[in-house]
Amino acid sequence: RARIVAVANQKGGVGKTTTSVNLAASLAAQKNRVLLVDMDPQGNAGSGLGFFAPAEARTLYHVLLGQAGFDEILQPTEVESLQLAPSNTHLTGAEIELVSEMARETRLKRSLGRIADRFDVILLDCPPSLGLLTLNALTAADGVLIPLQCEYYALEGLSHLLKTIELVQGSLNERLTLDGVLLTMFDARNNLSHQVVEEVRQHMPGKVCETVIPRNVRLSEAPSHGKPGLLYDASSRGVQAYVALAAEVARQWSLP
Amino acid sequence: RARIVAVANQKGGVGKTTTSVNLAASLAAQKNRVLLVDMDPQGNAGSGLGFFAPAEARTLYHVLLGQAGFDEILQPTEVESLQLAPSNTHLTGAEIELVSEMARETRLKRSLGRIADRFDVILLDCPPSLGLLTLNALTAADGVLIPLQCEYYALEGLSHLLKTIELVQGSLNERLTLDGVLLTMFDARNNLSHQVVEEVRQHMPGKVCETVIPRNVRLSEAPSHGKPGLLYDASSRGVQAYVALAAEVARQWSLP
Ligand SMILES: Nc1ncnc2c1ncn2[C@@H]1O[C@H](COP(=O)(O)OP(=O)(O)OP(=O)(O)O)[C@@H](O)[C@H]1O
Ligand SMILES: Nc1ncnc2c1ncn2[C@@H]1O[C@H](COP(=O)(O)OP(=O)(O)OP(=O)(O)O)[C@@H](O)[C@H]1O
Ligand SMILES: [Mg+2]
Ligand SMILES: [Mg+2]
Repeated sequence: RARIVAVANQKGGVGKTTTSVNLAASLAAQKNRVLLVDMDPQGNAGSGLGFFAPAEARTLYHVLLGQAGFDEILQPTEVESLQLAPSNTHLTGAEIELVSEMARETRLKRSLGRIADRFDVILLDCPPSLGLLTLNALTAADGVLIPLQCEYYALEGLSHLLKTIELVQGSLNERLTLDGVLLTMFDARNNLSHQVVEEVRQHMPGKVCETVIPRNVRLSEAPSHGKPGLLYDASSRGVQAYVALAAEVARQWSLP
Repeated sequence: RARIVAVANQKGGVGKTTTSVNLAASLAAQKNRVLLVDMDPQGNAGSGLGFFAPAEARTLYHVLLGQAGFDEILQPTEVESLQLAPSNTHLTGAEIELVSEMARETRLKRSLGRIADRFDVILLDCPPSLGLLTLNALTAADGVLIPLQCEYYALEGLSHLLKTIELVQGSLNERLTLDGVLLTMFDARNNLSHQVVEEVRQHMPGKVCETVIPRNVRLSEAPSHGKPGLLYDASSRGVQAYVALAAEVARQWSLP
């Protein structure tokens, strides 16, 4: 049965999608069967893999509203053994439509349960909020990976996210664990980066990933070519950091 | 009567808060009476001005749910003639609680109407989503300023935001205008930055602000001192760009 991991942080632009796409591709390259679920109406995880779901396509929206199963929406990608469950702007409506539905927080968990045995890892790329989409992801997940940009505002939001994870552990998903905080866009020339790293390692001993992702322009160029870093510039520092992260989490999640 | 401007973009981390805080401070420094409303449960606009709303404080949440007026929540800041309407994580609940309320999209517009005559400019710092908080901002506003990071994913989300603005103009607020797209975190050494600038200027002639905000570490350091750039390092390139932006919009909005 797959390990389901939510990649979440309500702070915007911290590297959730870049982490989801590049970690998924790196794990798939090591022969794991990986599913990437795009929980964000912006659809960036899809476009980062070169896939754009047209307006009338069946997407995650239809799965959450009970109008389709995952089978009907799964898409292949350029990376063998990496599949995508796409989203588009239609998903914006789901937050409001789910409010009055029964068991609104467990919809994703139940539909993922039917396909989980086909994969080794399922990554959930979350939107920048703590609404019903992210709550669905935290309820379905075994673990949470928190990308944290080495900036002040990102650090400030961390305690609110940790409180929300505790609330979910107490009421919706008691098996949810914090898999780690991943430091992203680290710039060695910049004092603020070093301060944030020190502060996080101090406050969360043992919970910070050893791998630190450097700021690297090749990572931000790759999505404009619709490719994960591995297929755009595998030798770049940014991509190699995600390859190292894949090895680190494969040990932690006891992947084959 | 104040000009009300929503600073909005559903893409995360594009510089909405940095723009709101520094533009508000620069306009206030030129003797305009400015109100900055924090529409984001993360409360970054507040902390960027050195203000943290305690959990039990009266905030924008209470105003939107009709439990307080703006009078009760306005706070002074270190910048004379700049006031703040703060938020904290309590606001996360408003998105769900407002769904079933009457006239849920016009709550902010009605409560701002009672204090608009005390200010020359009211800036609304929006969260990274197109939910009810941002819809309230777009319904209350005279204009929208769109910060756009010079990156691929940010460019991709622009058409969805423009469509949403059109929908709001057609149903909730016909006077809403697009005041401009502000290019942020521009890095002259990086091809991608130049490509994004060219693409946006081509697609939206006459709608892109002349001022371009460079990537500048002093802008990201200032919030950790609870100060807008003007009070942290006024001579830095980033802060000077916001001073130039203030002059540009003051002409456009015919401020005294
Ligand atoms: N290590 C890195 N080096 C350079 N650029 C990066 C890096 N990681 C991410 N980026 C760029 O920074 C921007 C923000 O990253 P990304 O979109 O992955 O964040 P996010 O948390 O998914 O954003 P959102 O909150 O909107 O979902 C993107 O343009 C991305 O290309
Ligand atoms: N011109 C700039 N140069 C350097 N850093 C910047 C610049 N503008 C913003 N930043 C930094 O980039 C990060 C994102 O900016 P900011 O938080 O203002 O974006 P936002 O759109 O408000 O994010 P959110 O979507 O979470 O509300 C912050 O850490 C900020 O300090
Ligand atoms: Mg994302
Ligand atoms: Mg913000």
